[in-house]
This record gives sequence, C-alpha cells and structure tokens, in this order.
Amino acid sequence: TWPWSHRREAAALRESLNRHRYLNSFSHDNSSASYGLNQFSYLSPEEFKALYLGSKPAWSPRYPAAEQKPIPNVS
Amino acid sequence: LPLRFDWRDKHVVNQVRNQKMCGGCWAFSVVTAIESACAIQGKPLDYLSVQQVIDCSFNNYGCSGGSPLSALSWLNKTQVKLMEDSEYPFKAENGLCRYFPQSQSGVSIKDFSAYDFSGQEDEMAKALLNFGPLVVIVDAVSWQDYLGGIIQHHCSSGEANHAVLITGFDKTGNTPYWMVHNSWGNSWGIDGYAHVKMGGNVCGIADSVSVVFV
Repeated sequence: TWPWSHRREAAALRESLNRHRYLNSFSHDNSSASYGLNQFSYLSPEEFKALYLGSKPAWSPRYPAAEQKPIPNVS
Repeated sequence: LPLRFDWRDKHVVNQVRNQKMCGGCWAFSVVTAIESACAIQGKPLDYLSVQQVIDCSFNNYGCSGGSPLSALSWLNKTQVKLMEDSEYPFKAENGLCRYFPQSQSGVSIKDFSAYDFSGQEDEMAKALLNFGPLVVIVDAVSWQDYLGGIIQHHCSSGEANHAVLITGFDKTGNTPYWMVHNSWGNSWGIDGYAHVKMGGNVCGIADSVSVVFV
C-alpha cells in the first residue's frame, strides 16, 4: 500500500544494487573505483541524467603540441 | 612535471558546492574556475554568483543544461561582471536575469581558451600547472554510484554530459589520476571529489578542456 513514489524509489534502489554488483566486478586492485549506495541510489539512471547531468557535448580544436625538430648532427 | 600537484594546497580552490536538483553543472564549473583564477592572481578567494550565470547566460538553458564553452564565450563577449554569491545567491532554479550598474564591483574575465587534449594528458597537466584549474566535460553516467577510488572503466569519451573542474593530479601511485572537483556536495565521492585515471582519455576528460584568464 505504499504510495507510487515510494514504490518507484524502491524499484530504483533495487536496480542500483544490481548495477553496483556489475560495476564493482571490474575492480582488480584496491585503487580502483568502488560503487555503492549514496544519495543518488533512489533515482533511476534516467532521473539522475535528467536532474544532474546538464552539460552538452562540445567540440574544441586539438591542442597544438610543441613541434619537435630534429637536432642536426654537429661535430 | 611534479609527481603530484593540487591547487587546493595553494588555498585557491573554494569548497565543493551542491547544484541540488538543477542541471547547472556547466555554470558551477565555470564560476569555480574564475574564483580560482582570481585567487591565483592574489585576490581574495570569494564565492561568485553561479545563479547570475544560470539566469543571464542567454546561450544556455539554465538549470535545464548548458555548455561551459558557451558560458565562457558569453562572459568574454559581454564582459559581464560576476557578482558575489551573497549578492546574487543560488536558488537551484531558473530566474530572471538581474542587471547591475557598471559602478558595482565584480569580476569579468579577460579571455579563455579551449582545446582537445586527448592523447596529450601530460600537456594538459602542464596547462593545469601554468594556468590554473581546468574546466572539463565528462561522461558521468556511472558517477551516480561512485563512492571513491580511481575511475578507470564504465564511461566513454565523446559522450560528455557533465561539467567539472580539475584541480590537480597525482602520479605517485601505480595508477596516476586527476583530482576532479564536482558540484554534487561534499558527501558525494571523496569529499565531493572524484579521482579519474590519467592517460587514455577516461570519461572523455581530455576532449574539451578550458582555461579562463582574469
């Protein structure tokens, strides 16, 4: 008899737990990122993206790395 | 390059803020970079108004999203003076742009530059050292579940959806990483920061890198 919003959050939380298992399966050493419950776990990925990921992709020119010139042979 | 460098150690980076339920990361990253650029020049480390950028940067969409490059371009073209945060506080929703008299003190930018540093992250580290914290855009979909450690997988280049600020790097361990200042409050990640592996353009962190000059 939970209200719809609670059921939605519970479903998002279950989905988060499954996601954490998958994301953590890639950790090979103790410096690798770990994933788990945090303040966003009650949001579905779609809700999270809509609310918190507000930047658009952008194009920038390639950085002109300093040109390396060969040093001529000198005696 | 030093093995480790962090602008926070120079006391020129403000605390991580919380964008709440407003997709204004693009404005947070730009404003935090401007605050640091001012402090690097010896001015006080003040909090400037993110809300002013959200409300007034007409080429963006406020809390519905935007681009740091468009915001920098707008700041540069209009020479708008950014007010202090206390004068024009953050309210996590779009508002009407407030205008201030020219006599009012504030910070305007002198210029900015933006480059794709993919494949050249050591050059990117040099830019960080020479100019200050870097505004970058990343694919942060998997950051929803991040707790700590060095992000090395589960994100792509070329699919940016979030803007953040790089304040430093650490190459002392087996996995070198960027120190990434986020805007989701300091209870997220490592006191509000994420660590992202250096090299390999992880999460597209080197795809579009901006520096601001004040």
